[in-house]
Amino acid sequence: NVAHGLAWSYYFGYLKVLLPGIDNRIERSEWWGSRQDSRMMSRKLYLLFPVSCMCKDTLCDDDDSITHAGHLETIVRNRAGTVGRSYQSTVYKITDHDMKEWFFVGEYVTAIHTMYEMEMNSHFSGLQTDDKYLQATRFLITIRNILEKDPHCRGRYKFLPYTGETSFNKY
Amino acid sequence: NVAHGLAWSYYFGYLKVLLPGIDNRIERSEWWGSRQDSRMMSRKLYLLFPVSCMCKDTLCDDDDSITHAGHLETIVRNRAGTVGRSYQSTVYKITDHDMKEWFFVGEYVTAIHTMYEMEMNSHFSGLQTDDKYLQATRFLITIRNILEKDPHCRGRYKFLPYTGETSFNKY
Ligand SMILES: Nc1nc(=O)c2ncn([C@@H]3O[C@@H]4COP(=O)(O)O[C@H]5[C@@H](O)[C@H](n6cnc7c(N)ncnc76)O[C@@H]5COP(=O)(O)O[C@@H]3[C@@H]4O)c2[nH]1
Repeated sequence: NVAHGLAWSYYFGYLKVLLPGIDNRIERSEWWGSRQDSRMMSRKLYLLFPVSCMCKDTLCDDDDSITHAGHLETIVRNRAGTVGRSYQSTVYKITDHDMKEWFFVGEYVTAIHTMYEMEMNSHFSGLQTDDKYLQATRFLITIRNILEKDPHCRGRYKFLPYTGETSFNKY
Repeated sequence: NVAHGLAWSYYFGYLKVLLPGIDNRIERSEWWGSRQDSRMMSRKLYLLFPVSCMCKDTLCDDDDSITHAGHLETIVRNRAGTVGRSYQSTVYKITDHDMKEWFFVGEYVTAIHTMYEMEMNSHFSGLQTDDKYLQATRFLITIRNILEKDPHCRGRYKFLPYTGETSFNKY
């Protein structure tokens, strides 16, 4: 039951650190506030969730309409013996059909990439393709349950599940 | 079966990135090479493994003989939508009974801290104390099996399992 541990790890090791106050960090960033030809920036973390669990290195890799704009202020914590471990939130710009620009803080759900890699090594990891799809669904249900119960995280994120190669365009 | 997923995650998401070439990065660091009053620095990553799974923020927290010395050169990767994610290896100094100093690259096994936090939230996570100890053992067996099979990782790490509060002194 891979999904259960990965969801808890993703919460305790990352979202619990990052989500509280992310709205404030977005408001303090250089992309916040009215800009000519740009849409309102959201104060949420967008979490792309490909059901294949395959996470590209950047969101630009698949999509010409998305470019890398910068980062929010870095969070630095001492954690599990790593002094000064840093947590970076990436800001992207998307240009839509009517040439309007839109800035957002986004990334893939890093934790699920492990299941893709396990599937690629199924003879050793034991995770088959069918299991992977099942576990991906379990992961999403579990992480949403966990986050809804944390008032410091609630409402500060949006999961964007999708199938196939379509990444952001459908949203 | 929390341990299985966490071990694969720890391998694909971290050790596979960090361990290859860590010996070279240690040799290029300022602490390598003969120094007066210091013992030979090892080219391995020391991974403290408390069976309680409780990982303190730094190795100094418990132990006056350990101080933070610095970091190896940072590894930076684009990963799962995070542009420029950084991986830092912490260098510590330990002073032993005959006042000899010894530098080493070390940290706790970050991945297991999730199991400690799950145990603290067992009513919600479902992980009880007995399960946790069992899963900790499974984690260690699994991660060792994985790493032995990767020639780029083999021999570049040393797990230091221990019970109770004793951290580094026994080693
Ligand atoms: N010591 C240490 N230094 C690191 O830089 C580091 N990076 C990862 N890990 C540990 O390796 C394993 C695999 O990492 P992955 O990125 O797939 O999952 C990560 C990832 O999905 C997410 N996460 C954590 N830190 C970040 C981050 N900086 N950016 C994005 N996602 C992150 O939350 C999960 C759990 O993180 P940790 O519970 O800190 O421990 C991880 C994990 O056990 C690290 N361990």
